[in-house]
Amino acid sequence: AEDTGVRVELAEEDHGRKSSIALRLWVEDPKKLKGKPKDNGAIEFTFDLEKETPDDVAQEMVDSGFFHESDVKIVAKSIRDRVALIQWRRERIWPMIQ
Amino acid sequence: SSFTQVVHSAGRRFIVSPVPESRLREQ
Repeated sequence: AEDTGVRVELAEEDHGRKSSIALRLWVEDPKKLKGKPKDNGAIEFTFDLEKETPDDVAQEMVDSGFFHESDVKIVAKSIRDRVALIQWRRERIWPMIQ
Repeated sequence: SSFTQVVHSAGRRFIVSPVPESRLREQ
């Protein structure tokens, strides 16, 4: 995945069973963002792999003032890359469950 | 505590905590 300067990681062990998982997002390199992020804390949230899209969450983060509107695509892409990796890993490790 | 919580109007909770120093890329 391309280095967007925004890091997204699992905030819990993934056992492949739950559709909603906890993720943690923080800015590693503010210079890669167009706007100035509110603060460099780690933002933890729950994401439903089946019902939600990374764009929904990115927009909610912008609405909540964490990021500037001009960075919504970078934030969405960062979340999308991590979600894709989680789904790829689930397919490989727990093919039957999926 | 150094955790703050923001709830978006759509209902999602965002919990903000300090990023561990070790995870911040050297600027």
